[in-house]
Amino acid sequence: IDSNSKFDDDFFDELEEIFIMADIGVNTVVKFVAHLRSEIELNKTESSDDVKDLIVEEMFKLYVKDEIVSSNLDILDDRLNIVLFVGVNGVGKTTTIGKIAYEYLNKGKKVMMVAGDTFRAGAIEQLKIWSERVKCSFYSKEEGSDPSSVIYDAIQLAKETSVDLLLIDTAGRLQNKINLMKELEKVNKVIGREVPEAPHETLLVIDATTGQNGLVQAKVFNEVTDITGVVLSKLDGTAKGGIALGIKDELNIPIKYVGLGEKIEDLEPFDIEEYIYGLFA
Amino acid sequence: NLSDRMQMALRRVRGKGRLTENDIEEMMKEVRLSLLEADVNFKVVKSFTKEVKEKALGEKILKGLNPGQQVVKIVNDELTKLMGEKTALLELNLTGITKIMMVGLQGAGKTTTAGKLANLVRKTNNLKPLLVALDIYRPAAIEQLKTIGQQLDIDVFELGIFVKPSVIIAKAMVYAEQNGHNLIIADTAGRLHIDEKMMQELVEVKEILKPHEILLTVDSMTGQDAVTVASSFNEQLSVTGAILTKLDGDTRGGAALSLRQVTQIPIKYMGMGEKLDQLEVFHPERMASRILG
Ligand SMILES: Nc1nc2c(ncn2[C@@H]2O[C@H](COP(=O)(O)OP(=O)(O)OP(=O)(O)O)[C@@H](O)[C@H]2O)c(=O)[nH]1
Ligand SMILES: Nc1nc2c(ncn2[C@@H]2O[C@H](COP(=O)(O)OP(=O)(O)OP(=O)(O)O)[C@@H](O)[C@H]2O)c(=O)[nH]1
Ligand SMILES: [Mg+2]
Ligand SMILES: [Mg+2]
Repeated sequence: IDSNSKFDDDFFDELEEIFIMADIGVNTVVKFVAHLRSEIELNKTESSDDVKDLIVEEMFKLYVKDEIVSSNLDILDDRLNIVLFVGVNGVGKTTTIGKIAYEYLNKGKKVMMVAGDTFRAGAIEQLKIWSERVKCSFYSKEEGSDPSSVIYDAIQLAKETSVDLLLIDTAGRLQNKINLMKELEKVNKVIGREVPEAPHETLLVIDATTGQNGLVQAKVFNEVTDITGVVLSKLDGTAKGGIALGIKDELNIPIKYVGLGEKIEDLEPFDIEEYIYGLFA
Repeated sequence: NLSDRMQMALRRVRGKGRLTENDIEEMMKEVRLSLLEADVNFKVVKSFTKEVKEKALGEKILKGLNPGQQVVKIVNDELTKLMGEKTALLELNLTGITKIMMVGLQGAGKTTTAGKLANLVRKTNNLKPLLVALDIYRPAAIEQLKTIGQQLDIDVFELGIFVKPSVIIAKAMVYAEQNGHNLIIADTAGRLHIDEKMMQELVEVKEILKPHEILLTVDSMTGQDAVTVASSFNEQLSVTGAILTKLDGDTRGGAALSLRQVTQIPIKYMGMGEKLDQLEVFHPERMASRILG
């Protein structure tokens, strides 16, 4: 938007293009741009600076919907906190656990990682290496064990050793695999039986390059677990991860963190204003 | 699906005779929406619907004869043509060692697919494959490939994580020669197309390996970014083929059309599951009807 632009059809077409190319999702975009257009015509907004502010303001409202949205995790002192990581294959669950463990260790918490992916080649070893990098405890059983039994045993050990934060890794699974979603449902039940109100957070990791299927992922994963937040990974690439806005818009699930790389410190709490500006970068 | 949407658009079409340009434009709106929801790239949708519109106008479709179905057929035919009308085959070196390099973004499915491809080609072409571990960064990446090799009874060449990939591949080529391997599949670390240092690493590996195939692994649920990623990898490496993974999911897979339309890279295989026998040769007509929902 330069200081000489007129707010005509071309302008709104271009805006639609930017939002669609960010993977926000056609229906949300069309709705949003139409709303923006009527606001501009209603207020007779003239300057491009005012329009820029209006766009940021309206996107902010779309995301926040008159509530307080926090990117904090529900992690309290004096209890065993449990965070469950879920999502489809290859999105960054295991790596994100490494990053979050690092963050909470630096806050003085006693952290334990649980190798709940007992299926994929090298999965247990991958998480084990992360636990060695951050220097926190790690629990696993042999490859091929029932994930629920690994998690059950890990919770007993966590209770015995006064762990503050238990981070549970699960195998990647496509949401249309009914048996795998059933397995996740069972894992969720086991956790809830062993620790009241747990998991305190269930984080759905979404790859920023994901298109419209991300919304389906969120819907289906939210049916077998109570998704409390999204981690938008790989935002250091060229994709904008707009589907996360669609997820907030339709399911009211907030984005808690963004992944910005493959290293242990490459994780930041989500900031909606920063994100909106990033759409136009 | 698209047929239903065409029917809805056609309810607004009145009278007899041929469909007017306006009628066709109404139908193109539905086609555009459907393709965008399928993750086809915005610019590709624009140029594709323009082509389809011209075809539809050129065919002088009559309102009486179920015009919606006829337009859907044009869309399906054009889409299939774009996907590559016949199956694209792997470039095999029939007189020496066939060399393949797997590249792509983080988590796309390269390591798993490398194993699947070695397994498939060994069976169909009776070759003796060697998998090469060039990912020295991701924790336990080498273990992952070695486990896959063990499950398939296929040799894996690795030199650990402290030797540069360009050195590993050079030694792997010598090893292949000495041990009668006539197929090398090099698995590389996932990387961003905008990471200059990591892309340069691939250029160096390519210069040493001189692969017959550079296969870009693309996650089929990729959205609008597919075009940027594929173009960039192609510009920097001259990709010879693509493999679309996780097609056992329920994503429509519009990235396949975008990839094909913008870079002309032929899609050679489809990943249809996590097991090592779940790799199929790419079927353009199946992909076309999947994208159309
Ligand atoms: N650039 C970038 N890469 C990331 C990010 N997060 C994870 N990755 C990479 O993505 C790839 C997959 O990460 P994993 O942690 O194995 O993903 P996962 O969800 O656990 O995968 P599965 O367990 O196989 O389903 C690895 O190469 C990671 O280094 C990120 O924020 N940015
Ligand atoms: N369902 C399904 N999962 C797949 C398919 N291909 C790969 N995967 C899974 O996707 C995840 C990532 O696969 P990897 O082979 O580790 O991907 P990668 O590209 O090597 O990852 P990096 O080396 O970190 O870049 C794993 O959980 C695989 O099992 C497929 O066709 N279908
Ligand atoms: Mg994992
Ligand atoms: Mg890999």
